[in-house]
Amino acid sequence: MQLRRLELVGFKTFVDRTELEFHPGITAIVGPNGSGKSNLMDGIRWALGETNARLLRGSRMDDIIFAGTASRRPHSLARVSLTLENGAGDLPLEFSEVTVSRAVTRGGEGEYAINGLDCRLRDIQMLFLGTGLGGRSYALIGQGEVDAVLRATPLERRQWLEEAA
Amino acid sequence: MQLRRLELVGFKTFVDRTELEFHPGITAIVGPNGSGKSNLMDGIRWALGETNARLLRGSRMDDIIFAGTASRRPHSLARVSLTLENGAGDLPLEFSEVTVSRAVTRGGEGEYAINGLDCRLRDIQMLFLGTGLGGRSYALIGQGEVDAVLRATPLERRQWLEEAA
Amino acid sequence: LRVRFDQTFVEVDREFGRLFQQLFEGGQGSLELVEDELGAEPGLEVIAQLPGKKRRSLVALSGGERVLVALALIFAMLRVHPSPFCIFDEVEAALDDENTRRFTGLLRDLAQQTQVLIITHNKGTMAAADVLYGVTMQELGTSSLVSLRLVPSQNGGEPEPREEL
Amino acid sequence: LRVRFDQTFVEVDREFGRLFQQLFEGGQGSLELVEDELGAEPGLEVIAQLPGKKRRSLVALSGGERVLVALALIFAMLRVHPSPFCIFDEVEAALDDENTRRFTGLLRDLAQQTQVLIITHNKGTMAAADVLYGVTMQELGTSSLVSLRLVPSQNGGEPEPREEL
Ligand SMILES: Nc1ncnc2c1ncn2[C@@H]1O[C@H](COP(=O)(O)OP(=O)(O)OP(=O)(O)O)[C@@H](O)[C@H]1O
Ligand SMILES: Nc1ncnc2c1ncn2[C@@H]1O[C@H](COP(=O)(O)OP(=O)(O)OP(=O)(O)O)[C@@H](O)[C@H]1O
Ligand SMILES: [Mg+2]
Ligand SMILES: [Mg+2]
Repeated sequence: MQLRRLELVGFKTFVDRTELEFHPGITAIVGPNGSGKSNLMDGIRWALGETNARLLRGSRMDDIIFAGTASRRPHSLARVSLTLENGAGDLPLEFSEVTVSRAVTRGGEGEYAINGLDCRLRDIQMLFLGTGLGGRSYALIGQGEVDAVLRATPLERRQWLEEAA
Repeated sequence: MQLRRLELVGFKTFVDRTELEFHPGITAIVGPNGSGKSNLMDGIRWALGETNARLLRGSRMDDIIFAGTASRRPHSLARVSLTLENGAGDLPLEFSEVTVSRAVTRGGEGEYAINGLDCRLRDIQMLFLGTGLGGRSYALIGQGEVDAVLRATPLERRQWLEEAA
Repeated sequence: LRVRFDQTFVEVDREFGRLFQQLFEGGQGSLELVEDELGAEPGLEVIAQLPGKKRRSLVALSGGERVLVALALIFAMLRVHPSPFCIFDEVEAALDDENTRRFTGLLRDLAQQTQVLIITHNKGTMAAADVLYGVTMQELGTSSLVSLRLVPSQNGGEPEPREEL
Repeated sequence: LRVRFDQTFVEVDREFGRLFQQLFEGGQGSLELVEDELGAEPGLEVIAQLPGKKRRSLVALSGGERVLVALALIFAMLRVHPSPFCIFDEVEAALDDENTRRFTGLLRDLAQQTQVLIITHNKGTMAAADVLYGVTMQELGTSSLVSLRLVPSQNGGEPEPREEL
């Protein structure tokens, strides 16, 4: 279930359609402060079904929509599509590749699709449930979060381990 | 009131008597992870009168005393002396150089001195009161603390500014 | 469920201990279940004993040491319950050059079974990557992606742009 | 007291605005007093508008951008109410090379009136220092100090030991 492709439109600073091809091994993402690296990770978390706007550094869900710059007007929609390889059938679908797609409008209305077929957010979340992925797993460590597990209480750490069990 | 000299004995990882001469301008302190750089800063905060063990990364005040290693036995006393230049009379004392000295034993008993004369902790704290220094001012920014002022509430930020007024 | 948790605990504890020794070149890392509040499930305590030092609480560790302990735990989880991919956002920012080398060694091991995406400013991590993507902000406020290829040692490791995606 | 606070607020706000523009090469930074809870004194809000971007909340800023905003505020306080010395512990860890250069420029300005001590792993900051001290752990678990002198560009900025203190 490796990552294959990410496509963003109108998502935070990725205004124009941007596509990222993933490869096996180690991929490093580099660039100046404020250039949009962590925004890419937010895009992946969102496509995986994250529902808490604060974990995407916003206060409302439509804060992720491109807000405009001095020379560009704000957009009214953000869309992110994430394609995963599914050769081993980790995702309960017959396809060898699965694309989840999520969009949100200014008013907060969401649109969701799996391999081009409309679905609900719940369907995307259910898809990843058994894999331990979902937005908040120990496999996604955000900026400044690396020692969160040490700052946590013993009980929170236990819950973290239970998620992995 | 610039820093002139710091002397540590039995303070955290500074077991043997260690002396640091300060200079005007920018002094950088470098070294591997865990070598003792932040411990130096803890030593200065402590000499300035800090009373909260947690701000010195301990739980009890005697946690700052050298705890021993595989080849050295623990010490029973920690002492730090900090010498400041006082040519402009910022500190309300007749001396052109002022040395504050602080020691603590395993049981938590403290010894304090200003220019070699025994005094109480309160005397050291009163000495620095008017200067805005004390252990926690905006002039001492600990590791991981740089964006604490942004994480704070509006009211806490106001108090931070009031301290400077 | 209980059996699975106990099994996971034993395996993660063993793996954490192994990775801890690899990262610190000695010492002892382990996990313990501790009775927390009355009646609740026991919480998880992380024990870190650095080489040559007496056992100290996590709070007394240096910034870099805390990150190494946290990374050993995260990597232990990823080894016991592998995830198809993982994403790290500047997790190694506090590490010195020596510890960065140990970290990238662990990263290469992990990349044998898991697709690794890492956002970084650290030149050592960039050099360890198989693929490099640059995020730039050619137009103010909007991000674009550039595929880079590291040209080792020619210009001190600064990545060279290959082609605009 | 109230008059002094108002005076400090106005001066720090002006200085913060100036330093903000210097660090971000444009944009607009300012402080605002906002009515917080009922009856309490108004709190302090930090407004950061990045060059070319619409005003966004502090939460949406990147890791490096947050650090620059915080540093502009800290340096503004230090300029309005100078302190004889200041100590910074790895405050610039999140900054890229370009922003490190801007930061060290500010550091040199500050060092005109204030003695600056900075703990760092960043080679750019080391190069900007007048004096360099190394903390080493030749014997496991115990720290010792070495006075270093930077030999610029000879060996890529790695400090050379001069003599053991
Ligand atoms: N909806 C949005 N519309 C436009 N810009 C946005 C939006 N949300 C966030 N931003 C901008 O994105 C920038 C942050 O980008 P990001 O956090 O990805 O940077 P980064 O590359 O991770 O930088 P660093 O190296 O400092 O961590 C901020 O300047 C913020 O103003
Ligand atoms: N009382 C004590 N006795 C002995 N060792 C101690 C004591 N208190 C702390 N230590 C040790 O000091 C070390 C931490 O040192 P310090 O925080 O100064 O490192 P640092 O140089 O700042 O490293 P980094 O670059 O990772 O921030 C820890 O390994 C800790 O075990
Ligand atoms: Mg970032
Ligand atoms: Mg430190």
